[in-house]
Amino acid sequence: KKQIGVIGLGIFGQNMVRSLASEKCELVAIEKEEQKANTVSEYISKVVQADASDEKILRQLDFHNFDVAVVTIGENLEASILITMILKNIGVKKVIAKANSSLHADVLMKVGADKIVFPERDEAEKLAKSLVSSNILDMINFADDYRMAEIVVSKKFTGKTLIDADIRHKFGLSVVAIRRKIPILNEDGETDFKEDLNINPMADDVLEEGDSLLIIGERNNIEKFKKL
Amino acid sequence: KKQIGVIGLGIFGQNMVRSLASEKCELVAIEKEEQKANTVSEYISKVVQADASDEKILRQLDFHNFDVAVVTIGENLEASILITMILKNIGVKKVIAKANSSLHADVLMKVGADKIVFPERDEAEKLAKSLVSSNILDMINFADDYRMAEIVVSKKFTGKTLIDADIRHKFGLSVVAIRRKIPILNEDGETDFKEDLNINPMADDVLEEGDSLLIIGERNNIEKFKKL
Ligand SMILES: Nc1ncnc2c1ncn2[C@@H]1O[C@H](COP(=O)(O)OP(=O)(O)OP(=O)(O)O)[C@@H](O)[C@H]1O
Ligand SMILES: Nc1ncnc2c1ncn2[C@@H]1O[C@H](COP(=O)(O)OP(=O)(O)OP(=O)(O)O)[C@@H](O)[C@H]1O
Repeated sequence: KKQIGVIGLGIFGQNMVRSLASEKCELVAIEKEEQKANTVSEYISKVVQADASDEKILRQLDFHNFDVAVVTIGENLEASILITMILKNIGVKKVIAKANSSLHADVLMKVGADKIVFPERDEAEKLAKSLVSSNILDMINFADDYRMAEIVVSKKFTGKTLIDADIRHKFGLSVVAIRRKIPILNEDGETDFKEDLNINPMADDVLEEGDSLLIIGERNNIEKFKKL
Repeated sequence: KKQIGVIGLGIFGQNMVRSLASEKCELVAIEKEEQKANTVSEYISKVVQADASDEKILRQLDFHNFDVAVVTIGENLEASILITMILKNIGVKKVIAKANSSLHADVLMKVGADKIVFPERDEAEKLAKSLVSSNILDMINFADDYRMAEIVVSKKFTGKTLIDADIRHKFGLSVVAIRRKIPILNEDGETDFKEDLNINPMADDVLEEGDSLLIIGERNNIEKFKKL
């Protein structure tokens, strides 16, 4: 299970917690203002009201062992930069930091952030792209009739090869990838799952129970396929 | 050519203009503060320093004939809502408005915005999804070796059917869609192009010069394919 730390519960932080709460991951959030800390209490139990620039607190909360930490502090550049540096210093594998300006983004990169999110720039670029449809993927996602979807394989197809399932022919859908969870033993000796993603599957690959398919096709065909 | 109006040149508006400037579209921007209006003068010629809540000015600039108008005003809710309403009233086909809070987003929807962008929420949800990889598409885009790419068809394949080109077999690439520009006569009697997107192409579809292919495959295979 992934361990994710969210620092700051402004709009960005709150939305991250809301989206992550329903996923298989361990979530810890740190927020210094009590009222904001309370906004997500229905989603996660581990919300700590504290100043995240205190290294002792980060270590107490086990942040140095986390897979990912997300610094969502925008207005206070100093705090955002300081906390990013502390997180890298104590050994967090991946530190993602939110920037509110390109200068802020530059500095965060220089002090070691592994990835920057800059919502006002990223969303503007994504919207611009979709308006001029120079990106087929945006066209597929915004074209009225075509969609990309991930659907769990119906029992009707388990045990069959992709070509026997004849999905493209029977449903007009293209299977772009097959996702499967493979049980493994993790380092604590417990059963865990690793994800196998078979992209451009072969015609003779066999579909197994629990597999999910990434498909492209017309929306009504996808709906029919889902109903199986 | 698409006519796009951008209202407000804050960070979001500036980034939209920068992304759209290199595309085939007619761009007009309105910004009330002179200094901000000047930030994009190297990208587009039509920047007007004015208050966009003045309907006369919007009509003078031909906004009522535009395909899309994007309202990027965040802090001033009143202006953002008022301008959105005016734009729908004068007949803009698609009005996209930026929101800075869910309340703001609700009101904008109620006064007629066709689409809302809410960067702090949208980017948080997108990041959360990519962290737990429950979206195969994010996995494809972030998986080290696999990519989705759009590539102009090499002369070697023009005139061949998809199955003769044998791309999946020879290059290990899946052709998900073929994009083609089809010359048409537009309402002014001029030659224009309309884009045809052939998703899940048939094996016997013929590849023509100028077509571009949306493909999925391993990065090195894509690079080899590009070099043809
Ligand atoms: N040192 C700190 N420790 C913990 N939380 C902090 C610290 N500094 C700021 N925060 C919290 O981080 C949150 C986000 O910070 P801020 O409001 O500065 O950024 P923002 O970019 O305006 O946020 P958003 O757009 O996500 O609402 C706030 O709720 C704030 O209280
Ligand atoms: N009535 C108006 N007419 C034209 N421009 C305006 C008007 N009101 C605000 N603007 C401009 O719109 C831009 C964006 O507005 P504002 O700063 O309120 O939003 P923001 O969400 O903070 O923006 P961003 O995050 O994109 O920088 C500013 O440059 C501002 O000067």
